[in-house]
Formats: sequence, C-alpha cells, structure tokens
Amino acid sequence: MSRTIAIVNQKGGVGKTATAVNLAATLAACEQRVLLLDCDPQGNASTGFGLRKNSPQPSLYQFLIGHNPLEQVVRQIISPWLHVVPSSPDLSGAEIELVNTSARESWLRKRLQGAGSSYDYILLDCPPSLGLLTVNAKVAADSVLVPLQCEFYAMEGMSQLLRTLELVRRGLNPALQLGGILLTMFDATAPGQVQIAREVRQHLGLKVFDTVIPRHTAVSEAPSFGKPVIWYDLQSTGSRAYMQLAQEILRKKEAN
Amino acid sequence: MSRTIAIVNQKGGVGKTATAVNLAATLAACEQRVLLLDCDPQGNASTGFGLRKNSPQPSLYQFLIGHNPLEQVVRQIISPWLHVVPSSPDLSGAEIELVNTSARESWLRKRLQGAGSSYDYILLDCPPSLGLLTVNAKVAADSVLVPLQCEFYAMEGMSQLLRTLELVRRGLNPALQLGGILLTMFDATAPGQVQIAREVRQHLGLKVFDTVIPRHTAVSEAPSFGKPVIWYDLQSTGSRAYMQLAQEILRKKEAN
Ligand SMILES: Nc1ncnc2c1ncn2[C@@H]1O[C@H](COP(=O)(O)OP(=O)(O)OP(=O)(O)O)[C@@H](O)[C@H]1O
Ligand SMILES: Nc1ncnc2c1ncn2[C@@H]1O[C@H](COP(=O)(O)OP(=O)(O)OP(=O)(O)O)[C@@H](O)[C@H]1O
Ligand SMILES: [Mg+2]
Ligand SMILES: [Mg+2]
Repeated sequence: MSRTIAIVNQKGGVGKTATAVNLAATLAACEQRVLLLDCDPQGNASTGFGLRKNSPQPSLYQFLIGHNPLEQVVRQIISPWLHVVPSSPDLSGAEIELVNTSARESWLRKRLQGAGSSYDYILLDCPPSLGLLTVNAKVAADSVLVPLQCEFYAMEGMSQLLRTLELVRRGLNPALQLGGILLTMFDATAPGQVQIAREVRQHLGLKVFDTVIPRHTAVSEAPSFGKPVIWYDLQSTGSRAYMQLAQEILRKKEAN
Repeated sequence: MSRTIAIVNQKGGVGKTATAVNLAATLAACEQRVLLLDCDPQGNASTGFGLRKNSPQPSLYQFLIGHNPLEQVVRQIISPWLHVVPSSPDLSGAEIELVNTSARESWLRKRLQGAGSSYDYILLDCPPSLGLLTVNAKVAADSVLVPLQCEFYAMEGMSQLLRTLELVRRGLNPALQLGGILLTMFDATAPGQVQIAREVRQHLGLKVFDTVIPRHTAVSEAPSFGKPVIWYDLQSTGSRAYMQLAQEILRKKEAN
C-alpha cells in the first residue's frame, strides 16, 4: 500500500528540503520504492540530488500543467529504489496559471492517480508558503510531515498550519492525517530549544516523532556535493538520525 | 533624506525578520526616525515587537488595500523613534486580490508617497517568496538588503534573486539599488560557511557588508520576549553586530 506524504511548513528554513531529500534516501536504503516530487520553484530538493535546475528535460511543470506522463519526468538517482521529479523555474508560474482553473487545488492529486502502484512512498517537498502548490500537495497527500525548528518564530506558525490542515480536511481531502511533527536542527545545549521541545511534546504528544534531528554540519554540507547525507557521510549523527526516522515511519506503517 | 529599504530573500529562514526587527531598533537607538512595515502574512516582525497578530486594530492590509491613512495603522514601540505597521492574517489574501488590478506592483509605492517626510528610514520585511507582496516592496524601495546564510541552498537562490532585481529595475523601479548583502547566522567554526563567505566576497565584493552577524542564541530568544535583541541582551554579540550594521549603514548614507 502506497503512502503519499507532503512535507510542509510555511515558516521558511525549518528543514523541509533537508527532510524530503534525506528521508527519500533513507527509505530507499530500506528497499522501499520512493518517488520524490520537488514542488518548490526554488528547486533545492532537485539540486540536493545533483540535478541541474535549468535542464531542458521535462520536469514537474510539464507533468502537472503539461500532462506529460510520469515516466517522462522521473529521474532515477543512484539507487534503483529512488526516483525524483525535479522542479524548474517555470513552476513559479504554475501558481498563477492554476488560480483561475476549476478544481485548482486537485490538479496534483489527479495527476498522481495510479502512481501508487509503482511506489511504496511518494514524498512532496513544499515551498515556504500557503499558496496553491502547497495546497495541491496537501490535497494529494495521505498525511503531512511537519519539520519544526524549536525556535520562537517557527512555533508561532504552528497554530496557523494546523488550521490550514483542518480546512483541507473539511473540504478537499477528508482523509488527510497529521503524520507527525519532526524536531529539526535541534541544539540540545540551547535552553530555549529544550524548553520549546518540551512544550511541543506536552501539547502535541503522540504526534511528535520520537526521532529528533540534531543540527550537524554534514547535513548542510551534503547538498553542495549533490548528495543526501547518508551518501555523503554515513557515520554522521545527521545520517543516523534520518535512518532512525525512516525506521520509525516504517514501524508506524506496519502498525496501522 | 528618507531611505526605503526592502529586506528580501526568497530562500526561507535566512534572517530577514531578525534583520528587519534588529536593524529597526538599532537605527532608532541612533536617533533615526524609523518605520518598519511587516509585509509578511506570517507576521513574525510584528510579534518580534510584542504586537498581537489577531488584534482588531487596522494593520498593513487596511493601509495597502483599505486605504486607511498611515497614522491609523502605525504603532509606536518603546522608543519615540520607532513606528511599526503590523501584519495580519488577511494580508495573505492581498496577493490574490492584487493579481487582477492595474499597476498591481505599485500599490505599496503609491501608498508610501509622502511618508518619507516623517521618517529617515522605512524598512520592509518580506515573506520567503517572489510573489506580489515582495514585488511591491521592491518597487517601493530605494534599495534592497539581502540577508544571506552561508549555506549551499541559500547561495543557490542568489543568482535568481539578482535576476529579479534586474527585472524590477528594467520595468518598474529603475532607481532600485542593491544596498548590500548581509552574512547572517555565521558560524566561523564551520569550514563550509567560511568557504562560502570567501566566495561571496570574491564575487560580490563591495556589495557585501563589512558587518557579519554571528549565530547567537540571544537573537533567536529575544522574539519570545517580544523585543529586539538590543532591548533583550544589549551586551550579546548579536546586539553588538546589529549596532555595527546600523552604524555602517549610516556611514554609507553620509558618503553618498
Ligand atoms: N539537521 C541539520 N543540521 C544542520 N543544517 C541543517 C539541518 N537541516 C537543514 N539544515 C540546513 O539549514 C538550511 C535550511 O534548511 P532547508 O533548506 O532544508 O529548509 P526548508 O524548510 O526547506 O527551507 P525553505 O523554507 O526555503 O524551503 C539549509 O541550508 C540546510 O542545509
Ligand atoms: N544571528 C542569529 N543567531 C541565532 N539565531 C538567529 C539569528 N538570526 C535569526 N535567527 C533565528 O533563525 C530563525 C530564522 O530567522 P528569521 O525567521 O529571521 O528568518 P526569515 O528569513 O525571516 O524567515 P522566513 O523566510 O520564514 O521569513 C529564527 O528562529 C530566528 O530567530
Ligand atoms: Mg525547502
Ligand atoms: Mg521572516
């Protein structure tokens, strides 16, 4: 049974792309068939896998708006278990093009129908916004994974984020679940972060992953080599944390 | 002579709001009359000054779209030199409302005409996007200040950012300058960051501020007390760095 997970948080720089890229790689390392769609016009997830943004090959825009079949836009990355549909700069035009169409929120869900038979996990990396690309990802997803930095501004946006999930659930995707909140870039020596992490677990308890991703330079340096952290420095705490996250997600899937 | 500075970078989490809030406070400490507009629907700059986001009082949306006069939407904050126009959640609707209007990029510039006589500096905090709110800020500004984290993904977006400045300059705001690139959250012990900082200075030389903002917990903890870092912990390296930035900007203004 295939699971589609949208990785969302309108707050910028909280580790959405780092989580999308590294979770895709660690799930593939567990021999899960994984498809990652880069739904962010910035295209960071694409370059995180070494894909050039300005390539002439068709990408997510052609799949979403141009109706190119999925086989034409996927790229196989290092492992046979991992496919990536890269973003491109014309994706930022997609939001404006979709605004005046009918069922503008469901384009991605419609395009992904049937893809579930070829993949165990479909991951959607989203931009830092509440716009139509992010809404399309939430409508196409079974669940959302919310990376959260334990800092004041990031915490501030949580109630707004949970409200948008409720809106999507009520209208467009009643089955959408909150898959989990992932504490990222965590610095256990900063008292403010430890305090916020405690508050998050108090309020959201079971919804918070046991796995916590520490701040570690290997995670921020790996993208400059076009690789996820497990292919850049397998022994690093960043790699171990993302491997642990993949295993926690696989255990939860079994349990359901 | 009044200067309007838009603080922009479509990459998320690079310190736009931290810079907007702390530069506003340090310029006010140098007895400059400062107006800060929170142009981000997330409203982080508003809460960074202790302003509640869901207040019934009119805010930027009413000023921009509702044509309320500036005097009705400004809040004076702790010092007589500092005024803030807070954001509100309805600002996210503004982008869609503006799309089909004429001169949709120039609304903010028109609304701010005349404000220059009451302020020495007008700062515009922008969301992590290239949408209409950010374009409005770039059209209303004399110059842009670009906070930049010395990490790979943040560097990646620089060429796109510089291209958008060129587009705004060619069409809507020929006088728009690149005021400067500010290295933020800098960790001098991380070799990757030191390398990227060296590359940025090689390529962009004079456009990079001498002042570098270090990563320091006082900067990320101050917002939870609704205060800029100089009012939270004046002795911290974060406070000293932002004071230095204010002085560097004042020296440059004198030189022009
Ligand atoms: N665990 C970590 N340790 C150290 N650095 C990290 C970690 N996770 C992410 N980073 C770095 O922090 C920065 C922000 O992360 P990232 O770009 O993944 O966030 P994002 O939420 O996708 O940002 P945006 O909102 O712009 O899409 C990046 O430079 C990234 O490499
Ligand atoms: N010099 C610094 N030292 C430590 N933490 C910092 C520093 N500057 C910013 N931060 C923290 O890093 C996080 C990201 O910064 P900030 O929210 O200002 O970025 P932004 O670019 O405005 O984000 P967005 O793209 O969401 O608008 C915040 O939690 C902020 O408090
Ligand atoms: Mg991202
Ligand atoms: Mg901000």
